[in-house]
Amino acid sequence: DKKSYDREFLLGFQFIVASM
Amino acid sequence: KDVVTTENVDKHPLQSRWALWFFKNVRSQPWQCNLRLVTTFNTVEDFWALYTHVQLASKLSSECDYSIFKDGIEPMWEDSRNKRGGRWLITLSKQQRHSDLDTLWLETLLCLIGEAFDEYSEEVCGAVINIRAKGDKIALWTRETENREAVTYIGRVYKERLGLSSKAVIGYQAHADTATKSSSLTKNKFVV
Repeated sequence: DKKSYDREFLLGFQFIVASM
Repeated sequence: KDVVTTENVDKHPLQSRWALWFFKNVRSQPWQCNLRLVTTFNTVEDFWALYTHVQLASKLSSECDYSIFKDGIEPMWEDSRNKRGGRWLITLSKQQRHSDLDTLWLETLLCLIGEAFDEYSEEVCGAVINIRAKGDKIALWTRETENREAVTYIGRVYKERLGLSSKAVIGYQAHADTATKSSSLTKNKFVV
């Protein structure tokens, strides 16, 4: 299964990770 | 016992493992000595942990580069996975360092790790950002110049993802041509 992600999905993780 | 560490969270795997490289030009040293592998990552979460940790491209000093390549591919023409390929080249004005550079680079990174080029994503080797006093450059590298359909598909999607005007034209140059000419004279093999 190819793991592709659209930009909105990827951007959604930016601040989750930053706040960890 | 209720503490959840990042190790316990299922991370979102990327299709490929990617390597971040940093280049800082020290003229007294050979080119390859100035190129360092920073780290590799293969999850969405680890990408953001790295991205938020390193300096924004616009804050780097002149004659520095970031490169992000699939793990195992070195960010140089000579690598066997690059030598028959080329690059979609975005040239920026000096003013765009402050207005557009970081946004365009991040969008480039998201295209790579998200596999934005559908069935042609396998053609992508990596991307490079050059910080230069005369104007910065961003380039998306693909592995085979002769794969016209793949190269032009990638170029069209990339241009759209960067939000460039339909009137803007970006060019694709073969590394073999860039290696033998100064980049300002290298002819475009394709344009979109």
